[in-house]
Amino acid sequence: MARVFAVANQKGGVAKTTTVQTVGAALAELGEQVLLVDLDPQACLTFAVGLEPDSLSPTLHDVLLGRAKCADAIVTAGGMSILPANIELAGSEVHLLTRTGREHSLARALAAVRDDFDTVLLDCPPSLGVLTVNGLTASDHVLIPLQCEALSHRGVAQLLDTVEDVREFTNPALSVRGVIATMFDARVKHAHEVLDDVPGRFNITVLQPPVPKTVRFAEAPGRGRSILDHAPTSAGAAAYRAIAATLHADVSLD
Amino acid sequence: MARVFAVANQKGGVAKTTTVQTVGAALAELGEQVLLVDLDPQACLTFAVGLEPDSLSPTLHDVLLGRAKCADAIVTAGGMSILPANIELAGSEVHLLTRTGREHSLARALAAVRDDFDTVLLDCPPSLGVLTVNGLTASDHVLIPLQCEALSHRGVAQLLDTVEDVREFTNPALSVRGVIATMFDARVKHAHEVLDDVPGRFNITVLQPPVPKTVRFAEAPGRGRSILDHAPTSAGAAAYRAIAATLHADVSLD
Ligand SMILES: Nc1ncnc2c1ncn2[C@@H]1O[C@H](COP(=O)(O)OP(=O)(O)OP(=O)(O)O)[C@@H](O)[C@H]1O
Ligand SMILES: Nc1ncnc2c1ncn2[C@@H]1O[C@H](COP(=O)(O)OP(=O)(O)OP(=O)(O)O)[C@@H](O)[C@H]1O
Ligand SMILES: [Mg+2]
Ligand SMILES: [Mg+2]
Repeated sequence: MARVFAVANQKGGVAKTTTVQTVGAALAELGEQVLLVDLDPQACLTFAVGLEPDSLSPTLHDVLLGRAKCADAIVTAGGMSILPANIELAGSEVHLLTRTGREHSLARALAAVRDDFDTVLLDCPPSLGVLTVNGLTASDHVLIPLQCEALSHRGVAQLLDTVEDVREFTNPALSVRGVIATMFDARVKHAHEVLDDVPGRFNITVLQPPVPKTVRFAEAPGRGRSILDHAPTSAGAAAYRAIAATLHADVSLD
Repeated sequence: MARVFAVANQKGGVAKTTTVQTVGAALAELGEQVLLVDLDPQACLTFAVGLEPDSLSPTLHDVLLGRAKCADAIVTAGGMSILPANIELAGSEVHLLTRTGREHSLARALAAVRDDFDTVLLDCPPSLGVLTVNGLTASDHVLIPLQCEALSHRGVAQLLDTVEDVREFTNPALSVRGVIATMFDARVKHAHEVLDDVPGRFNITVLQPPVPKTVRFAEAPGRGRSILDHAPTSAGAAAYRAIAATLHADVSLD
């Protein structure tokens, strides 16, 4: 029975995609059957795992429109399964906007395959639109990558409002598993304060440890390789492995 | 006669907002009348210049829906004028999606005020949706903030495709002024190669100099203050001032 996590934060560039790819890879190292779902028309996750988005068919777009099954669209890459995206997914956003029950489109499609996996990770786009709402509606838990810089708590408040709406209208069981401190730069004044402020301000957990900011992530990984492959002894790899181990062991999630 | 620049890149967190705020402030230092337009429902620019988005009325949302004029919504902050946003702007995206001529909504509204300014800078959201297309349709020139990391040229190609569509269908006069290398980290392997590759690959200019990656940007500026205020002698401030000086002097843009 898979646990489904939405990795969400509407702010751009806070390591949602990096978190999905790396936590996914670390869970696969621990023996889990992992499914990654690319909910972003920019298809960065699909590209990062070594696929060529524009050459794929069917994709998540076809699944959300009901013209393909999940199982038809899922491919394997890097020891994990992925339900890939490409730019056509922008069409889903338009198509779903005006349809009743549109929030449940992904949940319905995933229902058929989720029992084949231990963990499903959904990579949300940088917006609180219909694709992210589909992700939250289809999930058991939310993981919030947080870049600990000046104004990040404002975005968290907005995201938690959306989570509350989803709990009220489309997915009462949705819970917030916690915040992952991404690209954590200890030299930034107040980075620690921003992080320490989270539990009290929002009543949510901060997963440990913070993932350090390191150029190893920014370097061109061989496409299809996460930092666990191309810099396995780095502090960044160790941090994501520790976070994955926490989720792997977390029977409270079942 | 204002020059209107769309600052666009659908990738998240590549310093679009930072570039709009800082180039705008630098142009104002040079004596220009500057209008900033916040095209992002997350209203990060509006917040960064010291305004409280949720307390503002009317905003760009009201302008795009035709129920307020630009002049009613424009406020001043930090020596510049701003056409602000708040989360209601997400409603514009839905509203405009299905309306004929929707791409021209911003252009029509701005026509009434653009002659009051020397430069108008549009802060686009991290997507290629209807708000960014409105921005591109309303602009004379595009500035592309580029974070020189592994996969950034893929996003530039996608953006230039959208620019071509806009030139074909809604704004034949749109030109690409060039790329601004943002948060440039000389320690990242291939950062220089990514940048050097741009002119040949895309036939567009790279504005000089690259803006260095520096924690001074990430620190909590006093709200309403750009790096030109809170770290005026920093390399980051100097770089944005040099870029602004280039645009200020660029009579080829008229
Ligand atoms: N710990 C880290 N240290 C340094 N760089 C990092 C780290 N984590 C991620 N990055 C880099 O930051 C950039 C943004 O990361 P990523 O694309 O995962 O963010 P995102 O939130 O998915 O962005 P978007 O909002 O556009 O979907 C990438 O270039 C990535 O390689
Ligand atoms: N030169 C720089 N050095 C270090 N940090 C920077 C630099 N420029 C911007 N930043 C920081 O990077 C983060 C992202 O910048 P910004 O919000 O301007 O990006 P954006 O492209 O507008 O994001 P979004 O896609 O969410 O709109 C911010 O915390 C900002 O302070
Ligand atoms: Mg992403
Ligand atoms: Mg922005």
